[in-house]
Formats: sequence, C-alpha cells, structure tokens
Amino acid sequence: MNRQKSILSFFQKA
Amino acid sequence: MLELRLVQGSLLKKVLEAIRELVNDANFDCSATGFSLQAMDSSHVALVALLLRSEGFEHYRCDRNISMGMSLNNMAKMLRCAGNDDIITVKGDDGSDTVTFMFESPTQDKISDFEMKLMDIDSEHLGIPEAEYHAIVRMPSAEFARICKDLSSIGDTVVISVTKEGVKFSTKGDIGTANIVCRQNSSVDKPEEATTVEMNEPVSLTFALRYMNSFTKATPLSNQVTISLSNELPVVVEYKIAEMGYVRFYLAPKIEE
Repeated sequence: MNRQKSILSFFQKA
Repeated sequence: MLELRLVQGSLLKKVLEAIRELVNDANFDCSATGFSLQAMDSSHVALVALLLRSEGFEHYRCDRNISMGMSLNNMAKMLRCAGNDDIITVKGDDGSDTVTFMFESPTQDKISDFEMKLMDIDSEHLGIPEAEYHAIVRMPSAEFARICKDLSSIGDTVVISVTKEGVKFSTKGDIGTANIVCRQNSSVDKPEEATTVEMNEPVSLTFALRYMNSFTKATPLSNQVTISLSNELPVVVEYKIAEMGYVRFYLAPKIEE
C-alpha cells in the first residue's frame, strides 16, 4: 500500500 | 486603493478555471511585486502558487499590501461574464468588504462592473524552500493532460520515472497496466512541441492521478508544462503565464509503507 504524504510534511508555515 | 488593469483579461479567466477545482476559497495577495495567491487543497495534499507580476499589467496601483479573501467559484462566476477579448480591471478599497471587476470590450462600447463580496479566510502561508531537483521534464502541456486523462481510466495513481531514456508514466488497476514513455525530441521545429529531459539522478515517484488531472485544468495557460522531480519531495507542475508569471502546483508523493 502507498500512503499519501501531506504537503505540510515538506513545507513549514512561513 | 488597488487598481489592476489587465489588457489580456482572458488570462485571469484561465487562471481561475485552472485553480478553482483544487481550491474553494483563497486569499489573493496584492503587493508591489504583483498579484499572487498561495493555497492548499482541503486535504493538504496539494498546494497552488500563482504569481501575476505587476509589470504584466497595463496599469498597476497597489498603495499598500492587501489580502483579499475570495470564493474562487464566485469569482469564476463573475469572470465568466467577461468576454475573452475584454480588458479586466480589478479594483479594491482599503477596509472595504468587496472587490470590483470591471470588463471593457475592446471597442469600449460595453463596460460592465461586477462587485463581489469578500470573505475572511484563515490561511497558512507556507515557506517553499528552494530545491535542487533530480530531474526536470518539459513537455507539451496538452500531451501531459492527455496522458493523465488516459491513465486515470486504468488506475488511481501514476508512477513518474525519469531515466536517461526519457520519462515514463505508469499505472495499474483492476483491468491491467499501462506505461507511456516520452522520449526527448528537442530537435522538432516547433519549440512548443518539444519534450526535454534534464536528469541529474534517476527519479521514480508515485502520485494520485486525481490531483494531476486537476492541475491540467491550467493547460490553456501555456503550451508547455515543466515537471520538476526529486525523490521524496513534492513534484512541481508549472505552467508559465507568458510575460506575467506562473501557476505552480505542488503535489506530495505517495510513499510505500
């Protein structure tokens, strides 16, 4: 199974 | 006070059509640099970044940085009332809870204004770090759209692999599998038909086709699309907007458990 990563695990709040 | 006059009003219409499937409500930020937007989809899997540089407008007045929250569906409803050849002016006043879109026909014989209610939107602005990508693929945007559409009738995810041979798009589903390989063809006469592959390292990443198909709504903005890939980073799917800026879509990969 593939798990969908969140964009928030790559980009931090500015 | 904000007043942005865009002679090629159809660009704004196309931008809205490109992003409104992915994002419902968003803050449009206006500064000396330009008219921009950054927003995530509701599941926080994809992010869209739009920039229309101030130099691309015939007239650009923005006295102070301003953020205007808009429902993209409502904005699209209003912009659909503009003709494709119309000049569009976006007007806003400090502290006002509305924005006005003015449409002028090319011959100036029809002038319309539509006032839209703004909304308060809590949005988190994300810092997008500069990244060195392992591979950059440039290809005709219509070809990319065709591939995403075709593969989504077979499977739900696409594996994008870049090797020295070219770029491969693969999927599998209940009925079978599909592989589409696009090779470099930079020798074609027309630059808009070229496919080029820059590869520093081989890359293979899995993405949800549903989002890729949504990004391809931006196809009318540009003949070419640029796909930047690095292992275990979000892919960047970029549509340049001639002489004005870009729409960039970031999509988080699916990771094998």
